[in-house]
Amino acid sequence: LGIDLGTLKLDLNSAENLYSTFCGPWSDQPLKPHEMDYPVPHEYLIN
Amino acid sequence: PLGPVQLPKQCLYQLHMLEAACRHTIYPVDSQRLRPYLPPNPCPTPSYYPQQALQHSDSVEFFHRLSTETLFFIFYFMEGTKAQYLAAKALKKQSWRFHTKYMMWFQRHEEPKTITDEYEQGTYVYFDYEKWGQRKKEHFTFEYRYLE
Amino acid sequence: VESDSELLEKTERLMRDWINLYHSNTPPNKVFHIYVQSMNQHGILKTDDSITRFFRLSTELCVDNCYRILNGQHANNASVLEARTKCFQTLDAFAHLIVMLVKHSGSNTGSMSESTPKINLLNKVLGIIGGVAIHDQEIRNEEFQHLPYYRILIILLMELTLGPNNLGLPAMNNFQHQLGFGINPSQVDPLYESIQYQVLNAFCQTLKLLKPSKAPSFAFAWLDFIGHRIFMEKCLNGPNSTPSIISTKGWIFYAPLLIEIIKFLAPFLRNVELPHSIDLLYKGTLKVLLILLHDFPEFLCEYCYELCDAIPPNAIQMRNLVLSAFPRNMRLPDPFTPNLKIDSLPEIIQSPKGASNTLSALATVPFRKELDSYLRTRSPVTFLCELRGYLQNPNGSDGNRYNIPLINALVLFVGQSAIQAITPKHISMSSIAHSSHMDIFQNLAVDLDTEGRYLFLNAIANQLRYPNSHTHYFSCTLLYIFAESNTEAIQEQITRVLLERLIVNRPHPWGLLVTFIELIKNQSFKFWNHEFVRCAPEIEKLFESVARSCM
Repeated sequence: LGIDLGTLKLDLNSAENLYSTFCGPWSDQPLKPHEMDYPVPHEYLIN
Repeated sequence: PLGPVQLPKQCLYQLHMLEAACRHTIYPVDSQRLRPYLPPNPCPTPSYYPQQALQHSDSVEFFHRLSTETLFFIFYFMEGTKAQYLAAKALKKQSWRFHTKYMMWFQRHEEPKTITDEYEQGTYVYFDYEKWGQRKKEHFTFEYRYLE
Repeated sequence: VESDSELLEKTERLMRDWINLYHSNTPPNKVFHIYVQSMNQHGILKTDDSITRFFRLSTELCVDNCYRILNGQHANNASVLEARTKCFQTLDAFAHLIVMLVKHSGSNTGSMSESTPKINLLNKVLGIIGGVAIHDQEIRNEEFQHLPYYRILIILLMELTLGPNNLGLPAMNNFQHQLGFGINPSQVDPLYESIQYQVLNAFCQTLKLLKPSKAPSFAFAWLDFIGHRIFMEKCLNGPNSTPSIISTKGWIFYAPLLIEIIKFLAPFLRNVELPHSIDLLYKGTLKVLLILLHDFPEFLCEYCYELCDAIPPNAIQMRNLVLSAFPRNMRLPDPFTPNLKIDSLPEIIQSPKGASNTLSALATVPFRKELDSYLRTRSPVTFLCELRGYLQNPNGSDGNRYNIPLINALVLFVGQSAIQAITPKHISMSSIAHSSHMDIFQNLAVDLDTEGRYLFLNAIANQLRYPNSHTHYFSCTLLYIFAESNTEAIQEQITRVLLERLIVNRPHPWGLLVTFIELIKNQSFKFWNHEFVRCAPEIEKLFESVARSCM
């Protein structure tokens, strides 16, 4: 009964936290590094 | 033992609206900043290209194995993202240093002629992202004050 | 008073100017004060009413523009992303105008009182956006689109919760200097944190305004918002969170929102067949709960009582998920370990956090006085036979005849006072017996009908979680009722309640496993002698397989 929660595509064995790469309840893919905001030093923001 | 429950009228209305709403998909891009320096639509690639992100491609170790040019590409084109951060870390591991005054990366090319606790003077290589290649800079003074 | 059409014309012009400014190469904060002057010249900022009308009209302008693009998307076969990017050009610009106005309203001395105008403006604008959305849903019905509202809200959240200087306040070291705090930057800046909570609160108020039961067309975007990594981070880790600084003060904002979506789903989940949209929303909610279980288990532990009150009794997997949470610093022994002595675990005498506010349901019930008196003196005796009546919903229908939160609160309250009387160290099958508390439990087991007893046993089984004094006490209580009951129907129903929680897909709460293993292993319960163990070949096979794995 119920569903196999593993099919919800969350890496529940991950040692890292999940929420920081969570792409929302409607997506099966975690966020990729180039999709994640990150507080880089503002000198890096050249564009 | 509780058995099913008749849905009250209000729920039927809500269900009707939900059925309509779920036709309007929510995309990850809806809750991400626009990245003007990235093409808005990822171009479809042939199916035999890898379509999934590689395992551990969000780790520093993975970035350590990327080529220098790739790292500069990521650094200059994916600013404000974790990818840029990881690229910066990997570049530092390759002895590149970011000079905030010139907002460029430099790498020591040969032993500097003068070293004080404030600067180093010598020949450095820097990455010119306009000409997209490495250039040598002689007699360059690398000021620690501007060393990020 | 300016006519709407005049103001609309001004608003259109001002918005067009701003959008052009925003997309020009000059950084917005360089030209913002010039723009504000033009707003002033148009009398937009003159009165509270003109500000309100300006924001309502500009919101509607952006929304209409977005609908135009989305509805035209298929006609000019633009891709989804192209259409979205086009929408975001306007929506993001509008959101950034709001951010700039919030940042620059009031003065920038950095003292607490000066942040009030910023928060007031934010509250006002968020309220307007929510109001326009609700109105839009009433007008467009099935054609309503969440995108414009969702996008503006999420960009506002990202911009206004990024870091200390995002609210136009001087950088932190000035804080220290001006306020005389001796704080080093790595510590929490109280002023920044307090303002951030007000910002979070403003968003939470707007989410309440747009809650799924009020705006079902916005439900998917609503869940996406409360599942957004930044919103989770700020609410659950604290606005100033770093790996070393985590604050739980934001939990009181987040919990009601999570409970809101579960309450919305509850009537639909009561029926096994889920329509497609409900199934989507349900799975989405499970995903958010799984993230909470993995990253913020303490939050689930703390609010498990309110969550169990909201989760319908038959949504067993969702409830198991909540009950499976345990504090990260706790190591759980394998429940299948032979001869596991749970009463020897150090944590078993600690009471779990978070129970106090659920008992408020009991504070106002008419029978509270009798309950306290009965617990103290076992009188009035009539209390026991009246109790069932107290727990029933007046004119409740089948499947809805009992006040579930009240049953849950009663069971928790009686159990808690029993534990206080016994002292956690001495909880055992013998110490819990022959007390006024056990009288109440045994009376409920006997006196309630099948539906009521099911809810009562569920209320006890909801306490079987990670090692703590409640898990220990209620585990003993359930087994004691099983052992002492003189009708097999009660024993069978206890078994059913445990079994239905075990045969559902993982996760399973530790306390549930431990209790069930004790039931089938401990000879004193003569579990295997009962007929119902063999009521069906599958059931018998199931028991045997569980027995094999732990005996």
